[in-house]
Amino acid sequence: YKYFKGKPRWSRAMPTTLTYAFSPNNIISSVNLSDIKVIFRRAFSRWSSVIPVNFTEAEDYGFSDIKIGFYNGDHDDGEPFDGVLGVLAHGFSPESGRLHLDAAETWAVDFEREKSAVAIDLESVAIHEIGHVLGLAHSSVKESVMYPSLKPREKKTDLKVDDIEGIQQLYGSNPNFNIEALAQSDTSSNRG
Amino acid sequence: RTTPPATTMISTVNHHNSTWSTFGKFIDTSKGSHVSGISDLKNYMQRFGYLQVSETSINDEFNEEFEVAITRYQRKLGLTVTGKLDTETISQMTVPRCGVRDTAPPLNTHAIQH
Repeated sequence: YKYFKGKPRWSRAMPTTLTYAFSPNNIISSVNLSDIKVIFRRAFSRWSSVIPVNFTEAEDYGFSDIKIGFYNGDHDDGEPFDGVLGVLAHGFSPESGRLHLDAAETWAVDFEREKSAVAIDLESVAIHEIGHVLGLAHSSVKESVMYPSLKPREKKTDLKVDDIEGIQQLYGSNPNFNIEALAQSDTSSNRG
Repeated sequence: RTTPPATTMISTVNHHNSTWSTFGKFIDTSKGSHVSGISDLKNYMQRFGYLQVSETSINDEFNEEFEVAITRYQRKLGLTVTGKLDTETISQMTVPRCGVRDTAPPLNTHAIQH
């Protein structure tokens, strides 16, 4: 795992709650908003299960800690998107809270429903970008969710030991988190 | 009947956007060569933090600076470190990815000398 320069993190005392909201003006129509919300709720819960940070959806976009939106091309943050595939999304380091996804992608919440060969798993990307928003940079561990690339129709939604150790160095551990259970789960999946 | 010539296949044909899809033609290009379009690869390396040169000096020459950038890329992403544009490296470059840079840009060696 790696951090951004200066190792920035959300500085409030732990445990804490961060709010998130979706930009009302920058959303996609190809996926139901309710499905997007379910996916992000699940993505946030992956991280909150390992650190003492809770995430809750806010109605007021302007005052939320984490601001999520889908954008096309140049969207005035100096990091323009490039159309289908290529760059999929980006998240900013703490405590910016900005999480942007490329609206041009074929976002999928379920590969059974979305058959496109260039479909991108929204949950995998959401988990990765939330990692940036919390303070993790890109990892060299290919299996980790913080590895920078993701192929179309690939899912990567389980936090790996590399991700967990990295984020817990920043925020400490969720008291209910059990590393041994994770190790057993990893072993089971490998057997599978 | 003549035997068809051997071909090199990479598994990324449908996995890229129009810019990165051209990278396949640079497989096995090596230091010292001058190939039209290498500047696109340099822009890729620059964007993700492996190369730091002024925009005006990005050209189509496969120079030492670019070789070092490739080595840094391979090391960072857990690829076999060869310093060359091998199939594994080019395949990795064509996979969709996060827009956040992978690493802080290398120090500008010219600036150090001055």
